[in-house]
Amino acid sequence: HALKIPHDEL
Amino acid sequence: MNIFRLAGDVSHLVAIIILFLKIWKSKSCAGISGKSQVLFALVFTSRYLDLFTVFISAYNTIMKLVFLVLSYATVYLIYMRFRGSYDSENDSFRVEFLLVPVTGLAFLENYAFTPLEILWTFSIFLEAVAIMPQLFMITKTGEAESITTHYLFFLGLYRALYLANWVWRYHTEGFFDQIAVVSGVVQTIFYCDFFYLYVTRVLRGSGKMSLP
Repeated sequence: HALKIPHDEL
Repeated sequence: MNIFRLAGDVSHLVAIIILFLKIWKSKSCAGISGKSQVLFALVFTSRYLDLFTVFISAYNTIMKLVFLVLSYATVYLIYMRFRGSYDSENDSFRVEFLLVPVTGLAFLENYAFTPLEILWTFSIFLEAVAIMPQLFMITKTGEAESITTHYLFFLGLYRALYLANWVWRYHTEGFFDQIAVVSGVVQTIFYCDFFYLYVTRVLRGSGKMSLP
């Protein structure tokens, strides 16, 4: 799965 | 930041403010599930721990703080200040049925097996189902005040707008957050039945939404 850290959404 | 994301955030903020002001002005939390509000406070708390670790933007930080403060203030109004109007009898959804599976799933499916990431995933999964005590309460009593339905409408609209934001971000920047997207779809589906009733009964009718 795609990694997206840090999370930039609320 | 795109228009869908911004509109989603504004919708989320509007929902939370509507609920807070409704309780504050009427000095009553009748028809409101305190359990759902505690779950939302838990969602914000477990998700925004990154306030201490990363800085995204002033907008991001301020919105997180506002959501945290308002969610705890709402819980305070329900369980402390106006607890006499709290309908605990009808707020009888068993939250452990949500918390146990959501906790288990967060440990199984996450981006990194670290405390902060597991808590972030937990918050995403919990948010998807946190409204269930409120919807359960409305089903049980068979009615909801129109202001409560406006709150639910904006709360549902927020995640639906985030879905559009994710489609936009996928095409413009290749961004794809699988955990958030799958949970967001599930979360939005929970509101579909409500959206239908909201349009057919609240907007076209008047006053309260009563179930058949």
